[in-house]
Amino acid sequence: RNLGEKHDEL
Amino acid sequence: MNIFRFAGDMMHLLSVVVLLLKIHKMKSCAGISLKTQELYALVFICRYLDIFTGFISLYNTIMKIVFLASAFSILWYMRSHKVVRQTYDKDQDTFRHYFLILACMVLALLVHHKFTFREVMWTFSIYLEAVAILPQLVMLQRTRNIDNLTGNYVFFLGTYRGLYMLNWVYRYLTEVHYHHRWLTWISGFIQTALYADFFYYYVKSWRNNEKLQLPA
Repeated sequence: RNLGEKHDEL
Repeated sequence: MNIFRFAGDMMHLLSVVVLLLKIHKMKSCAGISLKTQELYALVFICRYLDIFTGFISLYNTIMKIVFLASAFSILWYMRSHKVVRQTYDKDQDTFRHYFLILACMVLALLVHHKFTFREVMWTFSIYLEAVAILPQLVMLQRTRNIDNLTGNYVFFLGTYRGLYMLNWVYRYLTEVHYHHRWLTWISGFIQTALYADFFYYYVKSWRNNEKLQLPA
């Protein structure tokens, strides 16, 4: 995945 | 999830509980900025667009629902509750918050990680959250007698992003794929820095056992 960006925070 | 992140979330939750407690039990929203509350509702809507599609954990989903629901119930109380809405000090809440929304949207369109609808809205929510407290801080400065619940509300809210910063440092040091988060870090730092002045007077009044009052 691009940039490894996963929004796992609130 | 590390202890800093969890403690940060709990502080965030606590701030909302304190505010709802003040509104629900005291039937008063004196000293609370409706504009800041509107901005937070917008922040949550834009950030949690993936609430039903991007499952991360039960914890995350429940917290998202709680933050969205609490934000909207606060807005409902302040705008529609027949007793609470009378205590809203409209004349003191004069910050031009639409400019903040506009500026954050422009910035999100210019500076983001990925140009997709979802990602730009997420970035917008990060920028907007950083400055959403401004109308509230301006209002506090104008209020001569800040009650304990209002003071604690702002204090918990400030502590929340401060703890998130420790969480980012921790994750940066312990996780391999945890980088390219600079956008969140800078925004989070600005957000926390905005509270610096408030923190100073909050701690001072607490240590001296005095009522919290911000200098005009």
